[in-house]
Amino acid sequence: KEKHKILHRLLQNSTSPVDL
Amino acid sequence: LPPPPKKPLTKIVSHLLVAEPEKIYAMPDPSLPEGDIKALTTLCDLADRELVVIIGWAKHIPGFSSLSLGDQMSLLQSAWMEILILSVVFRSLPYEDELVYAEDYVMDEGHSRLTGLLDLYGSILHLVRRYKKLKVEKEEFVTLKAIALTNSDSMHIEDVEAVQKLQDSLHEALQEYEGGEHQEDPQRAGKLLMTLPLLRQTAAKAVQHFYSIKVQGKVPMHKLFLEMLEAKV
Repeated sequence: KEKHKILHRLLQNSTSPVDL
Repeated sequence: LPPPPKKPLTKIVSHLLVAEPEKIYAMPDPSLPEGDIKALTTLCDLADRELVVIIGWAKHIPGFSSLSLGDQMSLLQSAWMEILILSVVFRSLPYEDELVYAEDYVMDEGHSRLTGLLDLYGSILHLVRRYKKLKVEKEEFVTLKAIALTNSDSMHIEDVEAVQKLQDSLHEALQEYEGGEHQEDPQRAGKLLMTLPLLRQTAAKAVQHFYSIKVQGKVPMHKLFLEMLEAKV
């Protein structure tokens, strides 16, 4: 997963589903 | 006589309609000289920004965020190009023989030839024609996009059952939508699903093409786009 750092970070950080 | 009242949309379909991302713009860099490098740079930059949006969008698919982080990653790594292409296809439906990569970046055959994208242009247009013939609606498009993500056949899924459950719920939403809106064509859900192999094939071509552009090293690419490209090959 180290190789896919940005995807990992964006999945953890971007808006949560309750924001809708 | 007034038309019979329409059945309310399934919860999932209405949720997906709300989750649909805002329009995106290519905004080609005016300081770059015109030519194929500029066009490809513009497309790669656009794809990079769209990927960020797609990752945010995926989290709004009911059930997606309940998957393990590893499975969320695997699905996105498998299906991102299919989702990008499906979006181009849907934007291009009102056009004639042109691909709407973004609202401000529409490519015709000549422009595609000049940028070395003629093959891809033909394949995507083939998909556009399929969906035009079906007169695909926005409700169907958003559901199909979510189905493409969960049906990406990644070999790295940890919890196959959870992914299958998510896929089933989206498949059911599509069938329920068609049962309500298109009773005249009982095969419609199937017809829509049968477009997915051509989407997979087109996305594979696109990945190969952009990977070879990456290897040539003439076009600058942002990190997320590179990361996703490398995850596919």
